[in-house]
Amino acid sequence: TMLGVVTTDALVTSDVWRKMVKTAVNRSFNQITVDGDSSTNDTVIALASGISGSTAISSLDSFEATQLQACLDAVMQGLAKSIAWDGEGATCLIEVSVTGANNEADAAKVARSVAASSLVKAAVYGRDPNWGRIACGAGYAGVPFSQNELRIALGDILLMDGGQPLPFDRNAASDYLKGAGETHGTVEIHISIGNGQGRGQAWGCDLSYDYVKINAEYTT
Amino acid sequence: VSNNNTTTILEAAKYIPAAPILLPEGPWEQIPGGVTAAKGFKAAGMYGGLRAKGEKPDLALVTCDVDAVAAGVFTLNVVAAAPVLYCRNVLDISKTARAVLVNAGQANAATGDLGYQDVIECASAVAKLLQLRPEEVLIESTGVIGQRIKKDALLKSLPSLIKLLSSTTEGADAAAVAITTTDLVCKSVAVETEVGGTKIRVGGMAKGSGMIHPNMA
Repeated sequence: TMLGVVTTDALVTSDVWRKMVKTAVNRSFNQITVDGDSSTNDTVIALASGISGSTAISSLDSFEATQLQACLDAVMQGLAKSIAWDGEGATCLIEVSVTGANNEADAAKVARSVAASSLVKAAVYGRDPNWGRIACGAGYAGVPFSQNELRIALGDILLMDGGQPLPFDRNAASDYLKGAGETHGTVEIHISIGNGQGRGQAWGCDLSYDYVKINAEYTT
Repeated sequence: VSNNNTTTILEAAKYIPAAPILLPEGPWEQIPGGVTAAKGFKAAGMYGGLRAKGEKPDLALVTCDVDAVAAGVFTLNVVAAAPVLYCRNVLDISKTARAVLVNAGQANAATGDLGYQDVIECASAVAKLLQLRPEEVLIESTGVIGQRIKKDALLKSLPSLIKLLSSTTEGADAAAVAITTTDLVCKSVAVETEVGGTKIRVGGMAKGSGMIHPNMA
């Protein structure tokens, strides 16, 4: 289960605040995954006191609303990434960035599909730069794209371009994964699926033996 | 905050380290404080005897001095826990709230009508002590699924929890620890930015480590 409580002293009307919070959740908490299990309790409560004395925000189209939305997105993304970073048994955070989609929602869907793939997660834990599993995770996201436009990079190591696997330094790629695991750092997976403007991110973690151990013991 | 309260608050925050917060770049500055950074908010966390083992804090409360505009986003899992059903109902009829009570230990999920009754009782007890209406109190629960909350222990802890409420960073940190379950780190962050030329703050806390594939709306 994930729970969140977010507070602000900005002055904002109820209907605008509720739309802002939903947008921010879709760009943060709804884009993380550890094990593919959607909990019965997932909740984010967001409260705005209005005590800062800032300009009252009563429309999503105002400049002030844009400023507050960006800040709310950032806080929720910071918290959401820390949940994925702390996934049970995780040794590293996986950040999947997708570009070239037709829209933000499609990009987000492909990103989370890859981040949620047990095979991608296990490959990262095995320090295996397995571009095929990443391509597969993108392919079953339910977002149509031409596989001849698929581009995949691990950090700054290009693994696939134009749908063609490329020769790359396997040891360097594996060392990149090893380095992230040893420092509980971040593995970046960059995917492009076309020439659209849509971009999105998702966050997950690698799948280790400890995940099974923790959950086999955390019984009812 | 009286001396023994300070000790209790500081104790709470020592149980697990803070998560590294990877904030996106932008026109904001990270500041200490989590949920208490924004004006008008207080928080507390303490051990209320709900966890199965150990004495890590397991009960948190966040309050607002004024009627806060409230929003909630909830799991789309159709087997929704009692606190989720309760909060959805409350936010359907109320645009504002004054407090959020969070317990760890039991999720109060798949607990049927009795579990829902437990939520009502906890919200009413907090409301009474804070002199609020019950529908101004929201509830979040996390922990072992299928078990009702240890309500007697929770209700007995409320007066102490309310006494611990503090607008300090320690209050926010104690609350962030108290909501954790299998987390190895606590998650809390706050930022300051300008909206329309006025400084505002946004802060938050979160928990989560397993059963994580949120699909909320």
